[in-house]
Amino acid sequence: MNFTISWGIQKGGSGKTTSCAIVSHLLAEKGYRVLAIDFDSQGNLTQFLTQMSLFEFEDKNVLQAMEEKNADKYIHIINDRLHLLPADDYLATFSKFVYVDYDGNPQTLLQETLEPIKSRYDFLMIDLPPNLGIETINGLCASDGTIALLQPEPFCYDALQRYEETVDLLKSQVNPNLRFLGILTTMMDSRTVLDEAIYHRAKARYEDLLFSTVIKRRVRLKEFTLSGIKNESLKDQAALRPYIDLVEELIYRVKKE
Amino acid sequence: MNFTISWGIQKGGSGKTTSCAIVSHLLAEKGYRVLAIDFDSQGNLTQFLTQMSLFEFEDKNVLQAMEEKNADKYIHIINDRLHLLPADDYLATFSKFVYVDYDGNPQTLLQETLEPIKSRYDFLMIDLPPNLGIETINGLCASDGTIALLQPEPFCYDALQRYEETVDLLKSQVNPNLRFLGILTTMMDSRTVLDEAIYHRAKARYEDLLFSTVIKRRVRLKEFTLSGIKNESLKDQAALRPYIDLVEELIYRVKKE
Ligand SMILES: Nc1ncnc2c1ncn2[C@@H]1O[C@H](COP(=O)(O)OP(=O)(O)OP(=O)(O)O)[C@@H](O)[C@H]1O
Ligand SMILES: Nc1ncnc2c1ncn2[C@@H]1O[C@H](COP(=O)(O)OP(=O)(O)OP(=O)(O)O)[C@@H](O)[C@H]1O
Ligand SMILES: [Mg+2]
Ligand SMILES: [Mg+2]
Repeated sequence: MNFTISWGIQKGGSGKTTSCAIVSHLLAEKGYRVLAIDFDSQGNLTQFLTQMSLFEFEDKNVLQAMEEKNADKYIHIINDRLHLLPADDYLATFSKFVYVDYDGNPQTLLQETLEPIKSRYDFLMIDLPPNLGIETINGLCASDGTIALLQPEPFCYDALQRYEETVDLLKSQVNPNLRFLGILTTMMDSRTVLDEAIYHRAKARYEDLLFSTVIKRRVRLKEFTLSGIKNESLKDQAALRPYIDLVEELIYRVKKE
Repeated sequence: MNFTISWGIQKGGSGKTTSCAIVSHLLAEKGYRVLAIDFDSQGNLTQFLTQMSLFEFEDKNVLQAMEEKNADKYIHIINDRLHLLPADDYLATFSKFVYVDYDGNPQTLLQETLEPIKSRYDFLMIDLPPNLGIETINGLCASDGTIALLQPEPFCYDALQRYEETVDLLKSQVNPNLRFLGILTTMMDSRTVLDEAIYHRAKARYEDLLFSTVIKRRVRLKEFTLSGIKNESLKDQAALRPYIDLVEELIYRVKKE
């Protein structure tokens, strides 16, 4: 198994980091070898998965990995199944570096950096920032598939269309293997009419692209950011259950190719 | 009265656009002349306030205003009190334009563009994207004050610190008049222990910077994105009430200088 997935959507706060973190964790628990890659200079994935301060990763993160084209040197080991290429806020200088200082193709630097180490992992999971800039381009060019997040609110629904166009463009120009693996509905508050309406509109428009698993809004998922992902209490299990179902769907879709 | 406010925080989905839109609307209802400026290439503020498609603003938006240093030509009139400088997704090319093609100071182009028309308005309200890039820098350099949003969740709380550092840096280097006007707690779900804990931690750390008004999570506020801002039903009034209180606090803080 060797599959790289970018978790993206340019609308802010749609559940990218939370989903990338939890799915990485669950795949590792199932025995897969996973490399999570934090590609957002806010370092949320790094904080979520390591529960460490970003200062610990200053000058030891994905930006240095790309500057030196040496990912191996900067991989942080969380456990024997789950590794991380961390981010810190210096990653904000990436666009200047790749457009001004770097000589190669600015779209494929992440892919070229990851290439030598990809075979060590079953899954590589890239967390993207909330915009369609050069970081998202790099993430998509380095991926076999992408999952877009849909928080059922109007701006996120609109954002899906532009995200899909970006995927199609890169597929035709740079990365013909890139698959739009699916759309994950998350932070669903199904007591509200609006959430249901947007969900059904997305279902009508995107049909099979939508994962049948829907992640509901649950306080426990927000609490995991502070405690780390736990599977001890009944609350923990209730919160992780839909993500466990999602992982089954995801593995099926990845293998189906 | 003449005061420019940037609504910012680099954490996605924290309520920047919603707050900027509703406060602009309410100030205009009170009789102030307001120019809302959409500085996010996703055009959410534009869609929210005009209820029009972004296609209507293609080639007629804030990017052209800055390229030609002519804001007047591109102002869209919503009503006689509320004007808008719209955005569309071509604004995503702003960083390339201002770093590569533009000869002047890349940090102050928005300020120089707005300068000639500022006196026509009592309030100018700038909606910023979720990152600390050149758009946020331009917004802050063009502002008399900034309001940061705090959604009571861990990553947004952490983001406040970096936002504050950015404000201090620009204040010392470029815009000595820039005031950190306040922090608005929004999307508060006060039934949850975590939200309360984060809110109290922010109160302890930031004290008077926090507005005493707290905006709770309400479905009606999300529904306004699709219907436009309404003040007809009891639900509408309940949703707008805290923002009406916020406007009072805001005016007091602006005048207090
Ligand atoms: N299903 C859920 N239920 C409750 N809270 C959630 C859920 N998913 C995510 N959250 C919370 O919502 C907030 C936004 O989620 P997250 O940071 O994962 O989104 P994001 O898309 O990565 O945001 P950004 O665009 O800023 O990178 C976080 O506080 C997170 O803990
Ligand atoms: N008080 C609230 N209650 C309920 N929903 C809210 C509230 N404030 C904002 N929302 C909804 O939450 C979502 C995010 O809000 P908004 O788009 O204003 O945040 P933002 O900070 O501008 O996001 P971005 O970082 O993507 O620009 C939107 O769907 C909005 O309608
Ligand atoms: Mg994130
Ligand atoms: Mg916004």
